[in-house]
Amino acid sequence: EEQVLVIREKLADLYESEQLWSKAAQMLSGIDLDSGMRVIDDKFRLTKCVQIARLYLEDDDAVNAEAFINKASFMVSNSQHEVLNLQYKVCYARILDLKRKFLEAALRYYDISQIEKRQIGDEVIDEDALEQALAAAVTCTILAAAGPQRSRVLATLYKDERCSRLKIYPILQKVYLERILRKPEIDTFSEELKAHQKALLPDNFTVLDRAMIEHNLLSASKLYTNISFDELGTLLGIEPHKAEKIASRMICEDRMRGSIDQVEAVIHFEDDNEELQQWDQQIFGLCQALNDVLDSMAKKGL
Amino acid sequence: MDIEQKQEEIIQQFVNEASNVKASSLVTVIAQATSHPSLFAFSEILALPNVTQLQGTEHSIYLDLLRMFAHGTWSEYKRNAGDLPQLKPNQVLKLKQLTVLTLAEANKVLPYDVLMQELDVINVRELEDFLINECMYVGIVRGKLDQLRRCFQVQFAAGRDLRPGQLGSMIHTLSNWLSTSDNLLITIQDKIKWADTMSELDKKHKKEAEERMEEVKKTLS
Amino acid sequence: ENSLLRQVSSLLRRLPAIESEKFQDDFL
Repeated sequence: EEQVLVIREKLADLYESEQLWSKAAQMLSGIDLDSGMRVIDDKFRLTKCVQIARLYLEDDDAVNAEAFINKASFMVSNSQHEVLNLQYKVCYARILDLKRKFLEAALRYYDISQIEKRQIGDEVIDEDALEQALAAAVTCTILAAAGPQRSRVLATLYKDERCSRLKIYPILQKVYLERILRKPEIDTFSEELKAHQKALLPDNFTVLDRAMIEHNLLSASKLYTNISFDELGTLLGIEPHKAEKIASRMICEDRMRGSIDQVEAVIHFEDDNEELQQWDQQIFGLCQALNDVLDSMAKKGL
Repeated sequence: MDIEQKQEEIIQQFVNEASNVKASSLVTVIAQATSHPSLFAFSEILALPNVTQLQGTEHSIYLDLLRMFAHGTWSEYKRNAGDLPQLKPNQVLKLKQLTVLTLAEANKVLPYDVLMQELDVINVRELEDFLINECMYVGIVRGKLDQLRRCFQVQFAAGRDLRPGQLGSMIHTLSNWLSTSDNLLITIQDKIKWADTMSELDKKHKKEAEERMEEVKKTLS
Repeated sequence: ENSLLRQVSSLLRRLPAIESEKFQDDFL
């Protein structure tokens, strides 16, 4: 087994030097990590699992990578090797990203971006890598399905002043402020995305399409009491029937309040609040504004 | 009120600039102020002595322009365009934004037809894009667009510079508000007193009823 | 204080806090 191990590692190195990532991973996968024939310590096992997962991820192969990351997850909690642990975290985040579990991926990317140490073992953690992790966190959050948890993560990222230096910041700001993203902005954002983040979904929308249309629908619901689907299509830069399809799904999933009048081809965005609650809100806003005026007067010594 | 906070610094900057320049340079300052994307208030600049001294000089049309931005609307500008300087696109944009504020002063529900006419806009999409991008997203108004009823329901609109004579009606409105609030508080206090009295009476009545019941029980036993 | 006057003017424009038939019904 020892000889087989050595040969496999050599061959894997050769494949890696040829950038034949999956072949290198397959070569290493053949190593029997659970063999009873010889003593293999957990560190070795963990190292191999993470190494194989990283190789598969070079080819965006989340399925095979996940198999080895799952194996590694039983060992990583006892591992003291920070480099390995960090590599495990990055693999895990990337697998979630590839599997379009964007919000979970965003949280892990964000966690990675907050590493304080700049040297772990003999691995230097450079600012670029952290910035990449932060940008990946922002991208995944924007692509995640709209909802309260995504709003919380958006708020965290928007308030993290490191984000203001990212190229993607203008998009983050508009998404956080629930503003409609116009086609040119979406196209700019699209250029930053990886292939799987623009992949076609079974319902014939791309991941990006769905995320952007959902976001823009929610933004429109903040601006309109009702709007015709033709106008909505023009506003969002998509065909009206696409807007209707996604809007109806969001209403069914209770991720947006409203109703669709198919005869008139109009969507009614119901205000979450009943009229009386709106009255309360308006009174609250009025009193707040009155206080602001009184504060301003106090500030000016009046 | 955050629009006021945002523009406070900008106002101060232009007041400082305008205070220290001669008439010919004032023209530039006025052009910059009426073009600045985040400035929607001009009375502080108008109040400066060397600005009011433009009256009757060769530059007085810039004083008129400043007054137009302080109190006027796009329609009013068009009616007097011959006597005023030519506007650059971002000045036109600003005057149209200010027009929405003036319209919002009079009504909380602005019909699309009125808005389209006042803003020289030819279709609903263009009007709504203007209201969304240049008004709501800039923070000078908040509200809801109602396409079916073709109107814009205003929930908040930033205040424009006061026109002469407006102060009186504001004081009148504030006095009304104050007396209405006072009356409301008095009414609420009366209601509370009434409720207390009623609950006392109820307690008394309940006590009497219980006493009577005890008596009857004693009699029976 | 022009800024204050503008703020008060904006504040007063928010009165009445709400006015719509639906509100009248709900209020009653």
